[in-house]
Amino acid sequence: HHRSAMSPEEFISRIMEAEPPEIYLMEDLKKPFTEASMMMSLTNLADKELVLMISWAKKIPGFVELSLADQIHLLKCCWLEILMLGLMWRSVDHPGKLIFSPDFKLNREEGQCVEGIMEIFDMLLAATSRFRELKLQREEYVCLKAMILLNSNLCSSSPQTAEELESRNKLLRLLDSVIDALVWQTLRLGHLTMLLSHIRHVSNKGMDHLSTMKRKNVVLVYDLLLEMLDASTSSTS
Amino acid sequence: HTKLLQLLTTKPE
Repeated sequence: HHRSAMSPEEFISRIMEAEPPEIYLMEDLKKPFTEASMMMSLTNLADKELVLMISWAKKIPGFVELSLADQIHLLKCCWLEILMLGLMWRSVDHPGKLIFSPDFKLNREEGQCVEGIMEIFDMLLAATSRFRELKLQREEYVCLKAMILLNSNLCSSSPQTAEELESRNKLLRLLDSVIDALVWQTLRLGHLTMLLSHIRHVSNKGMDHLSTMKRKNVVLVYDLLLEMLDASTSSTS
Repeated sequence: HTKLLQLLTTKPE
């Protein structure tokens, strides 16, 4: 079993450095929200974050050495999970609140104005609560994010060509590095990994919700967010 | 995936 070349400490250091900067929504938020105005603010913020996410992914050691097809597959599978994990991290010290950005903070009740979103807010708050309970550390947060990115497509399809096989092997070695970085506390690693299935679940719910809002013309989805949403929903339908 | 591809293949500044 081939061991990764980079030490866990160096790996963590590199992914910490890859962290994207804080983003602000930079909108004049007129409260109370309407369904359309809240969805518009959420999607505007998501589009900005997605651009930074691509730069972040390219800084994850080994990511750009994967095939371009794999890079695309991974990002289109996991983008909403990554956005949501970031949201949970920003909200971890703010019980009952979702800190989308420093200038865009929502209470659970504010979700009432968008049909179907409160259920998703509740799931996000519950997962955030769990991270608070576990006293999630920054090193663990960045490792989890890298894990979500690298793991997102692992079980979706089997490699067919030699290039695909090589890329998959590189991916597995990268995942070894991430796990290596966290493995010093195996029980904790277990608890943190168990949360990944909840994050995937809330991301799937969120994706369905966003597709519905787009289909009903509640919100106009454009640019990179549109590409990622279409990519994600077309591959599951 | 035109925008995604563009962002993935552009060299960083």
